[in-house]
Amino acid sequence: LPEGLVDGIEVYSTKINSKVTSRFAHNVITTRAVNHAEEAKEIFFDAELPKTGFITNFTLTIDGVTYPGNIKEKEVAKKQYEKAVSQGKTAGLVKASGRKLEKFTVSVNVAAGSKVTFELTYEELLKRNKGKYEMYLKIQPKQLVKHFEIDVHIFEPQGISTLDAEASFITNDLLGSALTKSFSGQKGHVSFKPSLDQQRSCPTCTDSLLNGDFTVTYDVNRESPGDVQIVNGYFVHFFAPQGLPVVPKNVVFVIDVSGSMSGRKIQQTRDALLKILEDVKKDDYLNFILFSGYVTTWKDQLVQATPENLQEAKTFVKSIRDQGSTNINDALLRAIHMLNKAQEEHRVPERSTSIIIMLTDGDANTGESRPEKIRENVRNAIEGKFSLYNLGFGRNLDYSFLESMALENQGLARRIYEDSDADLQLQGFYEEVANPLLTSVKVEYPDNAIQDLTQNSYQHFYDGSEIVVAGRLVDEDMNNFKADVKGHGALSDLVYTKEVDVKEAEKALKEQDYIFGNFIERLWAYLTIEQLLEKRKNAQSEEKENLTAQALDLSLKYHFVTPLTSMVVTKPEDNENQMAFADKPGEDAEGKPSQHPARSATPSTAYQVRYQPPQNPYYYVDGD
Amino acid sequence: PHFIIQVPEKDDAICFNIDEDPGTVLSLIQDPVTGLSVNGQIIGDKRDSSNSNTRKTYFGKLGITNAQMDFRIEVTTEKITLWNGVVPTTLSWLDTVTVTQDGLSVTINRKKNMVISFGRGVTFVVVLHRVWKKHDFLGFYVVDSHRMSAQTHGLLGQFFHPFDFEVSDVHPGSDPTKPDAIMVVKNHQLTVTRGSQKDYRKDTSVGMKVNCWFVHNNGEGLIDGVHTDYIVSNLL
Repeated sequence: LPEGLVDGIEVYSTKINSKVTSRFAHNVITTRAVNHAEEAKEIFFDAELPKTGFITNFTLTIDGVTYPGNIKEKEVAKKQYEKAVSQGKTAGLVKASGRKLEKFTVSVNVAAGSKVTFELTYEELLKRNKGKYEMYLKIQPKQLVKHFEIDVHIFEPQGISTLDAEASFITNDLLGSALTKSFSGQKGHVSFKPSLDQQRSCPTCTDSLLNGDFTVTYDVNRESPGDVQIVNGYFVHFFAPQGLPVVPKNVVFVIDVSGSMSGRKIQQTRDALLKILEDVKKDDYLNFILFSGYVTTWKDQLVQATPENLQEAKTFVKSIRDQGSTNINDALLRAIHMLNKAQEEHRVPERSTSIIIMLTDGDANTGESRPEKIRENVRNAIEGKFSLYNLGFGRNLDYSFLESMALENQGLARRIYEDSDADLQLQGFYEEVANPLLTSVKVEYPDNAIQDLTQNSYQHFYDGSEIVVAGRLVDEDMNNFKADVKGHGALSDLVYTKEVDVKEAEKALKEQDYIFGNFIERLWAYLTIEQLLEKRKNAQSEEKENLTAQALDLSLKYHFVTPLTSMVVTKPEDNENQMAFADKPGEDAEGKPSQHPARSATPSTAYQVRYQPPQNPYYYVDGD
Repeated sequence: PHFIIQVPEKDDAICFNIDEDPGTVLSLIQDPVTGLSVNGQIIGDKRDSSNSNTRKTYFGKLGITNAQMDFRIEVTTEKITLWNGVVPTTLSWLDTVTVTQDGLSVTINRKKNMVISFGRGVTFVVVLHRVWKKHDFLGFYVVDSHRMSAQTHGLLGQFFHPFDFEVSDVHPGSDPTKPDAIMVVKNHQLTVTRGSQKDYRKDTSVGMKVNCWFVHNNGEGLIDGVHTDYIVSNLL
C-alpha cells in the first residue's frame, strides 16, 4: 500500500528518542497517525518498555489538543478505574511481554480526517552487567511508517569507552545503512532511520521488515574505580574497580529433581550444570545437593574444584534423574549446614565467599511445606553469613516465596523461562555471580554531609557490574566530602577513598544541560523507590506501611508510575465512563493464576477481552 | 637518577648520581634475611640526547619483592600491580586506596605517592612525579628500615648500617657557589662538591631542599664496588 496506509489509517511518524545521562535513560516514544477514512476509526498505539522502567508520562493529542497524564495514588485512581471497567470501557493496558518487557497498548477512536499523537515517556537506570550497560527496545510497527526513527543520545561524564547498537532484524546492507553509531569523549549517538523502501520486507511488499530487538550497549572509561557526580545538591556515586583478583567461592548447587522436572527441564539443567562446571575455577569449592521427596548429596562435604573432582562432578551431573516430590526445606538446610561446617572446620579458604544456588520448578510439598516456615528455618540457619540465590524454573511455582527468601538472605531470585534456551539462562546467571571481586562492600560518607542515602552496603561486588549509591548533600554549599568504599578482596582488604570537591564536581557537569537538568535527582528518586519497593516485599506491618508511604510519596512527587501509583489521562469534557487503562504487571503476575485468585481480577487479564473502544478517550496508566 | 643518603648522626647528607642507559635495572635494596628487595628501572627524560653528560635519567619502574611473603609489587608511572603468589591485583595512580593484609599495608594517595609498609619497621614511599604525559617518573624513599637485617645491600641498602665520613679542606670549586671538599669515607679519600637535592616526600611538586655533599663519578668510592655491580637483569 502506498505510504503505509492500512484500512484508511496512516501512521506517518514513529520516533523513539532516548537521552541517557550517567546511566539514567529518559525515553520518549512518539507516534503520529491520521485517519484518512471517511468515517471514525480506531487507532492503536503499542509500545514495549523494559520491566525495570517507570512510565513517567503518557499524553494524547487529538487535532492539536493535548491531554496530559496525572499521577494518582493507585487506590484513588482505582475507584475511577473500577467504575469504567465495570462498564467494559477499558482501552489501555500494560502487560508482561516476554522476559524483559512490558507491553503498553492503547487505542482511541479518531474522527474522519483527524490526527492523533501518542507520546509515552519512561525512565530507567541502566544497570551494568558483564561489563556493559544495555538499553533494550522492541521494534514492531504494524505498518510501514514514513518517518521512523530511533535516536539515542548518550552523555557520560567519565567518557564512553565502547558503544554498539544491534538490531535482530537488520539482515542486509540496505537496512544496515540506516543505522549509524558514533561516540567521542563523553558523547555517544545511535540513529536508526530506515526509509519506507528500506522497511519493506520485499520490494513490492507492504509489510514491515522491522520486527525484533534493538539493543544499544556501551561502557564508560574507568581510569578511577569510583566517580561521584553532583547536580543541584544531589549526588550519585558509581563504583566499579578493575584489576582485582576473583574471590574464591564455596558454592552448593541445590537442584530440584522432582517429577515435574522430567523431560526437557531436567535435560536443560544437566546441560547447564555441565557448562557451569567448565567455568568453575580451581580455587573454588563445590558440592551438589539434589532434592525430590528425599535429599541426596554428591559428596558429604565441599570439595575443591580440582580437575579430577570436576571430572567426577560431570559424571555425577550426567546421572541426575527426576523422581518424586519436592522437599525444599531439608535440601536448603542440608546445604547451609554443609557450608557452615566447612567454614568452622577451615576446609575452605579463609578469604572466600559462600553461596547457595537453588533451582526449583515447583512449590514444596514434602517435609516442611509451609513457605513461611521454610523461610524462617532458612533465615535462622544462614544467620546472614552467606548468600542464597533462588532460580525459579518455569511458571508453576510461587515466585514471590523464592524471591522473599533470597532477598532476606543477601541474595536474589531469578526466573528461568521454560524455553529452548533455559540452559543458557541458567549458565548466564552463574556467570553473573561467578566472579565476586569484593565481599562485604560498604560505601561510607560523613554523617553530617549526606542524607537520604540509597543502599550503601552489598554482600558482593561482581566483576563487570557496578555499585551505584545516590543521596542528597546536607548543605549544598559544602566544599568537599570524603567517600570510603570498604571491601574484602581475594587477598587483602581494600579501602577506596574518594575526595569529592563539590564545586569541581558540579562544574564538571555543566554540560548536563546537554541532556536534562535534574537527572541525578530523578536517578536518586528512581533508585530510592526501587529499593523501597524491594524492601517492602519482606517487611511486616508498621515497617511495611512506612516503606509504602515513602515509596508512594516519591512516586507521586517524581511522577513515576510504580506499583503504588496510577496515571490517568482524561479528556476534560468526557465523563468518567469513557476511559481506557493500562496496567504494569510485576513478577507476581507471571505466576500461577490458579494459586492467586486475586490476580484473575486484575484489569490486564479480566477486561482486555471485554474491550470496547470508547467514543472519547480517557486514559489510565497503572503499575501493579 | 640521583640518590640522597641522609646521615642523621652527622646532621648532613651525601648525594650521588647513577648514569646508566634507559632500561637498565639497578638493585636498590637487597636483604637476604627478610627476603625484601627493591629494584629500579631507568628511563630517560623527554629530550632524546645521546650525550650521557646532558642526558637526565630517572626511575620509571620499581619492583618491590618480599620473597618470604611471596609478594611482589611493580610500580610504574601508569599503574601499580600487586602479586600475591601468582594472582595479580592492579591499581591505578588515580585511586586513593588502602590495601591491607597480614603484615602488609599499601596505600596509594591519588596521583601523589604510595606508602608500602611491611609490618612495623619497614616503610617505603614511592612518589609519582608528574611531568607530562608519558614522561612522568618515580621517586623512592626509605622512611623506616630498622627491621631490615645487617646484611642488607644495594645502592641504598648498604647505607642502612651506620657509617661514618669526615669532610675537610673545604675550598672553592669550579662553580663559585658550590665549594669542593675532601671526604674520607669507607677508607677512601674523595673530592666532593657541596650541592643540594630535593626531597619530594611532603611536596611532590616543589620539594624540600636538602643540602648534601655530592660524590662524583656514579658514587665511586662511596658505594661498595662500582655502580655496574648493582645492575640486575630483572625488575622482580
